[in-house]
Amino acid sequence: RARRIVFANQKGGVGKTTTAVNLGAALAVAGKRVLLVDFDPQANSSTSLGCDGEQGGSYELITGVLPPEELIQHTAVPGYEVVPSSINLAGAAVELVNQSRREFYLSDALNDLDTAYDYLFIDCPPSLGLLTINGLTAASQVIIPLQCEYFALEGLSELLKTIRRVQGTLNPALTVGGILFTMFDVRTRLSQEVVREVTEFFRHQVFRTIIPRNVRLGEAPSYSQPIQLYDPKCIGARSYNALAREVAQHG
Amino acid sequence: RARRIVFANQKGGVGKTTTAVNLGAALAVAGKRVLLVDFDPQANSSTSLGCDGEQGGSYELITGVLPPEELIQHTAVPGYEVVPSSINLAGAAVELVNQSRREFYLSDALNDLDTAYDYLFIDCPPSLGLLTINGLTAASQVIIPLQCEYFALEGLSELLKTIRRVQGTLNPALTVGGILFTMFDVRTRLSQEVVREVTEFFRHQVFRTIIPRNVRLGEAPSYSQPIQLYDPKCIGARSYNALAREVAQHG
Ligand SMILES: Nc1ncnc2c1ncn2[C@@H]1O[C@H](COP(=O)(O)OP(=O)(O)OP(=O)(O)O)[C@@H](O)[C@H]1O
Ligand SMILES: Nc1ncnc2c1ncn2[C@@H]1O[C@H](COP(=O)(O)OP(=O)(O)OP(=O)(O)O)[C@@H](O)[C@H]1O
Ligand SMILES: [Mg+2]
Ligand SMILES: [Mg+2]
Repeated sequence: RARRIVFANQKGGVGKTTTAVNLGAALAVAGKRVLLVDFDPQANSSTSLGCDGEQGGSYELITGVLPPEELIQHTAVPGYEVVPSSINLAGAAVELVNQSRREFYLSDALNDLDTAYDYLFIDCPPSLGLLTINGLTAASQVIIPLQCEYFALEGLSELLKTIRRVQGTLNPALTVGGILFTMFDVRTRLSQEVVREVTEFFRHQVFRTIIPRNVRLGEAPSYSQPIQLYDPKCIGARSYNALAREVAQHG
Repeated sequence: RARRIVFANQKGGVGKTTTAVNLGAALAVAGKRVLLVDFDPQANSSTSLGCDGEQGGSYELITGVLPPEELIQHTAVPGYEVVPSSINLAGAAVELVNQSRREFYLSDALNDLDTAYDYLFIDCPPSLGLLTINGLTAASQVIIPLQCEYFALEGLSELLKTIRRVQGTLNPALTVGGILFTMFDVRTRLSQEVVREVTEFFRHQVFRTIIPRNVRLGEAPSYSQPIQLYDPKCIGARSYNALAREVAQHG
């Protein structure tokens, strides 16, 4: 069975997509078979890897309109595939509200895909609504990207409350894979304070790897490439490679 | 009547809250009476100004549970007041879905407040859901904070489509106040490319003022102060003061 990992944080712009895309690529370059499901209607993961959900994607996956095989697209990295998303997915959050088992649509849809991959990744939108709840219900681990900024601290307790609620009712198997510091700027006191405070409080749930701010990570998506193809020697690529080793070891 | 300005962009972490909070403070320091309505359940605008919505805020405002006077809190800047938010507001997005006039709850609630202020600001969450639609329906102008990053470009066309839809059906008086470049880093090619591309395409809808990346803007919220109180001489404060002059002139 695939290890299912969801990337969640309702705070916007903290590095969910950048982490899902580049950690996935690092694992694929290391020989793992990885499927990334873009579950954000913004479709930033999709465009980061040159994929387009207009002809079918994660909305069609959960509504069963098309079989999964027709929705999976290749990336430039062998062994790394994507179920893209599109704006259609925004409609699902409203359409599913009154359905029974509305939190299990994604989990059920992924059941057929488990044997074909080593890792199933899920990228979520910046909210704690039904799409993110589907992601938390479908996954066995949640990775929490945390920008080294003050507002990031504010939202963490609400996110952990939501995770505990999902663990209690919808998905008891869900564990916290770890908190990942992103966009760390060694020159600022703010970055260091956030890392110190969160590490003190959540000592065993923090990844050793810290992702520094690196403009190459922001440039890569405009070339539809993960960082390992765009600039494999830069600090952004090396950091996500180190994270991939840490994630693979956690087992 | 107050000038009602909404800060909207479904892309996360682009500077909606930072712009609403500090532009509001700059106008108040210049003698204007400003009310900031925090319409994001994350309540980042509220905490930035030392306010707390637990005893009542924007959820109670739109549901009519408490009169507006009991919901308005003062800030450290004279003439600058806030209707805070809390996690209760996240419930409204689901509760209102089946109500008639569900897009007008905020607009109707603000009608009593128009005469007491020069500016009514509305901070929105990172989504195009019902809370943001309420914000767009209640406002006469929308300011679009745009981070100088690639993903920011991706989302702009979807945001403008939503604004046009709101103008066509819910709020014909809504105009685009302007696109504001935020977190501009003069050292990176990426920042310059984004500014060039957007300015070429939207020439007359782009503010002359560009907000640079400035760590002081990220530090100020942890002291519950707008930048004009935390560090009035820094480039972040001076940029938002320049933006305030530009907004006041657009009239
Ligand atoms: N370590 C980094 N260094 C520099 N830029 C980064 C880094 N990580 C992410 N970025 C950039 O910061 C912006 C926000 O990151 P990203 O879009 O991955 O966050 P997100 O949490 O997925 O956002 P959303 O909440 O909108 O889904 C993007 O433009 C991205 O390219
Ligand atoms: N010009 C700037 N320079 C440096 N940091 C900034 C700047 N503007 C905003 N920030 C910081 O970047 C982060 C994102 O900004 P902010 O929270 O205002 O964006 P937002 O669009 O309101 O996010 P969300 O989508 O989650 O509501 C915050 O931690 C903020 O302090
Ligand atoms: Mg994202
Ligand atoms: Mg905000």
